[in-house]
Amino acid sequence: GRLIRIEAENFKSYAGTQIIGPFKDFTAVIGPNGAGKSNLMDAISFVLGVQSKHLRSTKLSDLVFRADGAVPSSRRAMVKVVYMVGEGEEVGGQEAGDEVHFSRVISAGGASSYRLNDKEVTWESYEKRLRSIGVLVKARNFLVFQGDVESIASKSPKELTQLFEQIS
Amino acid sequence: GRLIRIEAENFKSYAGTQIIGPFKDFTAVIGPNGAGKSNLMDAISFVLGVQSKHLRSTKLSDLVFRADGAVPSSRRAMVKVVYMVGEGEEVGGQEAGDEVHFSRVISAGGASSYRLNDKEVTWESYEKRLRSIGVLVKARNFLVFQGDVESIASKSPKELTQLFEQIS
Amino acid sequence: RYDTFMQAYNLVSDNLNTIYKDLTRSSKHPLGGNAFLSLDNPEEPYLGGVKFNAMPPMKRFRDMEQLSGGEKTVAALGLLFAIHSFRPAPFFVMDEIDAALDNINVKKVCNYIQGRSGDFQSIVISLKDMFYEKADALVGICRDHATNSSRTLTLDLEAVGEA
Amino acid sequence: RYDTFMQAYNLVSDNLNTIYKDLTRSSKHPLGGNAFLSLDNPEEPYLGGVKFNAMPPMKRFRDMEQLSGGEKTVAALGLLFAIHSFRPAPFFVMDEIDAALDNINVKKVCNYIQGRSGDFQSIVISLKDMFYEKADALVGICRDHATNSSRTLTLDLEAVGEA
Ligand SMILES: Nc1ncnc2c1ncn2[C@@H]1O[C@H](COP(=O)(O)OP(=O)(O)OP(=O)(O)O)[C@@H](O)[C@H]1O
Ligand SMILES: Nc1ncnc2c1ncn2[C@@H]1O[C@H](COP(=O)(O)OP(=O)(O)OP(=O)(O)O)[C@@H](O)[C@H]1O
Ligand SMILES: [Mg+2]
Ligand SMILES: [Mg+2]
Repeated sequence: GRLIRIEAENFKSYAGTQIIGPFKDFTAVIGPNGAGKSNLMDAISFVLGVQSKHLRSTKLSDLVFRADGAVPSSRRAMVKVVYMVGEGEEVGGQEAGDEVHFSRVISAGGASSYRLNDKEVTWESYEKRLRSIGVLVKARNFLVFQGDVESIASKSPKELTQLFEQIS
Repeated sequence: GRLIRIEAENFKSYAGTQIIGPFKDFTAVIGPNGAGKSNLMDAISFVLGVQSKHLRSTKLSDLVFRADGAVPSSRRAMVKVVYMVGEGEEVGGQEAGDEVHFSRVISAGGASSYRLNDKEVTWESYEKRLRSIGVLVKARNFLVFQGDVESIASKSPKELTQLFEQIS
Repeated sequence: RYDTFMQAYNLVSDNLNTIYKDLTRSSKHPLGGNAFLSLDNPEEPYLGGVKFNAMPPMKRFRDMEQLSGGEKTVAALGLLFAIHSFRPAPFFVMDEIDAALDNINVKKVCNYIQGRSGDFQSIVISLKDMFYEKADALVGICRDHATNSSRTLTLDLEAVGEA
Repeated sequence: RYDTFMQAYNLVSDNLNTIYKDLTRSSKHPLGGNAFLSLDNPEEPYLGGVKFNAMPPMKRFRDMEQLSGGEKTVAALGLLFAIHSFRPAPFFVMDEIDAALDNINVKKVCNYIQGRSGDFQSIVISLKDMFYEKADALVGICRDHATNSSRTLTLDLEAVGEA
């Protein structure tokens, strides 16, 4: 399958509702320093369940768009990833060509919740559906954050064993 | 004053005796990955008294050139920095236009010694002469190692206070 | 437990050398470099460590810590793609992986990603022209200072043709 | 002890804002950004911490940790050059400081270093063309594979003229 587009609502530097994409097989993301490129990667990581400490933040409410730096303009934020089921793949009853909508919402109170095709679900069933398309959130073996690439080569033998346990 | 040239002898990837320079007011060092650019910076840092743990090494003998990866080909290594005294500057009795030779040697036994104008001196008098030209080895405020630049902006308040104490 | 661990380890180890050679091969060094894994405790591998070693072309065996910034980046990408081959995620997101790479290595990494884009989708954030020249689509991001918000623009390069 | 500390602090703090503005000024933002230091414990500053804050142009006050990679690099260089102004070392050696910078910021940093090369000597290791176009001299380093040794070649650009 493939990631088709991202829908972001008041997430980090993305004010209001924005649709980003469509993404192709090989998509380059470009722009000046401070534009919001890494924030887009944070959005993709966030919706897949990555914790806020890996998103340069301490608490979920840091991830809500703030216009003037101090007070968040809206209390709520949301990111949605639209995934298209691939050839020969079956995802929760959906077939090749169908769209699967994964989304994660930060409520006004600062708590987060998960939705599958716009229906609220538990984290366990959300993660199970992600695992069924090959996305292992714990191993994060498909995300390379800014500045982290060299550290993959310097992982300690213990860390590598742990990674092998997570993917096997 | 200015740094005029470097003389390296069996230091890291620099086999035999090599003269590098002359350096001008603004010198760019270029070359492919793995050529030895950072090793040149390690050479400059080494001769100014920076410890081997900041030079990607655990012990001094790691800094001696090794042709085949395992056994060092020569037991001895040396780096010399040639500094030209600037206008209105007086360095240990030397005047504008004179050359001051700072050098550091790793002996076959793995110990290091310091020389000023090719005469062996103690670390204390070597450091004093460096301080007299404005080189504060402890503060290292004039060296930015590969990958370190961003971390200067993320220093903790405590670390910044410490840096201020070292330069004042 | 032993079986599942070794199944992953053996597959990754086999693919690692091939992928690392693909990433380091050149007309000067047609054979490329060598990369391999080794186990501290072969009987009970999950109790010991897994050691990773990579040797760029023409370099003899040396400690990974001695590799340069660019050499480490290439080794890391080799391991990352090898691990992926056992557990293929549908897509990769990579943020400025090319920061330490010289122009030759940027081209090699870019060609590799382009060559594999049929197997897995890649989203690469980069400041270097090479990536936008080889990509199928561009997402341009800029900052709207009036609202202090990021704005995006997408360009489908396949539609535009390789002008 | 209070006096020597405050002497250093005041001078660096004054220069920091000017230098950061020089590094962030552009035709779009002629005023540049703002950077300043603040003390946790003004009575006995050496017992408390020194806080550093930088705000790129058009950005309102935000925590330093929220800055992007490139924004952090520019802030760090501003602080580095400000500290240098109090305790001027005769030369700087900087290894790939431009890794996270976009082309506009590379040019600004490069111009700043070139402009100050009369005050302090700079030796800059870089993979980007911009630095070698603006430098007075080039040191090219390559690897001689037969002996596994680095070799250098120096080019005096002043002698060659700005061809
Ligand atoms: N919650 C938020 N609301 C508004 N803006 C935010 C929020 N969180 C972060 N930002 C802003 O986002 C910017 C950083 O964006 P990002 O890290 O994505 O830049 P980038 O495009 O990756 O740049 P670089 O090329 O330097 O890495 C900062 O200027 C920061 O102030
Ligand atoms: N004692 C030594 N003897 C011989 N070679 C060495 C020694 N120590 C390190 N090396 C080699 O030096 C090389 C690294 O050089 P260096 O880090 O200077 O590269 P670089 O030019 O900075 O590259 P990059 O652009 O990737 O940062 C490695 O390939 C390493 O094997
Ligand atoms: Mg970024
Ligand atoms: Mg280097």
